[in-house]
Amino acid sequence: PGAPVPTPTLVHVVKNANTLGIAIEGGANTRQPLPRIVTIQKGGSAHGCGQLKVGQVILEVNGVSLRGREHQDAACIIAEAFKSKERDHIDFLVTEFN
Amino acid sequence: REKRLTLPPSEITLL
Repeated sequence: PGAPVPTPTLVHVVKNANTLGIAIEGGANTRQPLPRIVTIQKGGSAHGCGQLKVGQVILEVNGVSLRGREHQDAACIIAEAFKSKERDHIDFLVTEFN
Repeated sequence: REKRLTLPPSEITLL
């Protein structure tokens, strides 16, 4: 009991759709230094997993930290993680707090 | 606080 503690959550997204289906904003050197989820599209893998939510901040992708990455780099890391055939899923470490 | 105002808004990318 007390003030909420920003606990990061590991979310396992299985690549079971043709798209990941999230929109992100932010990245290093912007007002939003870590990428934040601004949209989750129905029909995408992210929506299907049921655990990603608009407003969450993405800390890590498959164990790779997004801290210090500019927007395009962060977007690229996520896109590559989705495209890669090495795994059938992506692990996102997210937090509700900025 | 003032520094925040000088930072650019971010792009949005759909993934």
